Amino acid sequence: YSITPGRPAWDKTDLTYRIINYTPDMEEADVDRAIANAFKVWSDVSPLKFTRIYDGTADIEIAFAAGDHSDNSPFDGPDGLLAHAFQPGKGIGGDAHFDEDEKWTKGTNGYNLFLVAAHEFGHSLGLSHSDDPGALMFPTYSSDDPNTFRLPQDDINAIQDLYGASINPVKPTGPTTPTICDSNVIFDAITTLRGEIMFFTDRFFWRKHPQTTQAELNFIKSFWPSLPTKIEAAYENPETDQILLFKGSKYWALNGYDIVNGYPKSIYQLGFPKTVKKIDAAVYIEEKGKTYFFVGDKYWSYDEERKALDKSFPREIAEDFPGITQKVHAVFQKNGFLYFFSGRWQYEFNIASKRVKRVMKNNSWLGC
Amino acid sequence: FPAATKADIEEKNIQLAETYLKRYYDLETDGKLRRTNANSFSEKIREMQEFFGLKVTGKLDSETVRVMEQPRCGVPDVAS
Repeated sequence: YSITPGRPAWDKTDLTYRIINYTPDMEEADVDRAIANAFKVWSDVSPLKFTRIYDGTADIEIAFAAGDHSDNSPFDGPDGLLAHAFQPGKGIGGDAHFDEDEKWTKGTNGYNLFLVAAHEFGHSLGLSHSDDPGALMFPTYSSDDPNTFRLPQDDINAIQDLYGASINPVKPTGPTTPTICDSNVIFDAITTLRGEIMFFTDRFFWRKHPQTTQAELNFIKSFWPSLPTKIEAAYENPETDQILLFKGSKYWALNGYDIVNGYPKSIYQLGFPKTVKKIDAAVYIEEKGKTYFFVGDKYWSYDEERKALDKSFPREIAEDFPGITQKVHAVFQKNGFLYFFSGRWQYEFNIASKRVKRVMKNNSWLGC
Repeated sequence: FPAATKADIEEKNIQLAETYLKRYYDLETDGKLRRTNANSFSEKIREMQEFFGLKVTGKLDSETVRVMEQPRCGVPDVAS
């Protein structure tokens, strides 16, 4: 995290705010709620309190404006610059401005006002931009689910550096951004995609191209805003040029950057019995035209041509994949091997000889 | 049919980068930046690439341009 140079901060913990005007993009009540919730993000983890006033001058004045709005920092029309806010101080200090040329929403179809406001109020309180890509104070917009938003730990550390910890007896903690070689990272799902490999973990995925040494960390929501986080299983079907992602009893099909129409669908449409609540891992076996779905200590075989589960399944994983006795979190196929991921480890399984050839740390594919 | 030429795209990207670096990385220019102060331009690109966790090359590669084009907050990333 980063504090604004000079550490400007409010010398009081009771701050006032005023909404000067409204955007026509949203209902006024939804704007009020987004702004109040954005302040709550910060008051939940610090001693700060925010009170709305309707008359007079507030510490933090909030306005929607387009183009040049007389603060020497003009907006630039749709996209690009979304909003800005001034560091704590008198007059314009603390004020937050939102570009009226953007499409503001309470959901994810456009720029979510709550998420942008929470970021801007970080500046109003004295925070600068963080270089942690998972932090709220990272400078680029990332579509996140506003209903499940939790302030990342990096931002909690930042605000508490300036104002101290919350006086609440319960000390909230927030999600951290995974670092590439952190041995504690466990992959939720892994799939190949047109020669690349994608490693899903929580809100993120790493994208590794065989010709690059460095994997790239991305938000799942940045690529596919309507997908959930914490994907549980994924596989690529090169015949259809799709990847399929699973969470709970639903699954989605992706074609490149696009979610295929008609999804999500129910896994029960694939033929699974209702006793299957979720898929732990999945992999397409090109030579057989089958997809294996791993559920608990068993696996199912799905015939992609017949579009049906094969008979005589499920079978015990340990029986057909000797050496794979741990819970399977993720699996993918590469160069004639299946790579089973379980916790911090991966097992290189030779399909032909039906043996585990090597056991490696789970992050070896990321250059660790 | 009329497609943008490589030179057009490069010029557009350089203009985008100049505007971006001036706004967020305190790049100073007298309007003749590319001839007189290329090192400063490159240094600012490096600074930006490092901040965003990109490969630090000091060059305006496609990934750097992609990040510059993302919607973002208008507050500079560096101290003024």
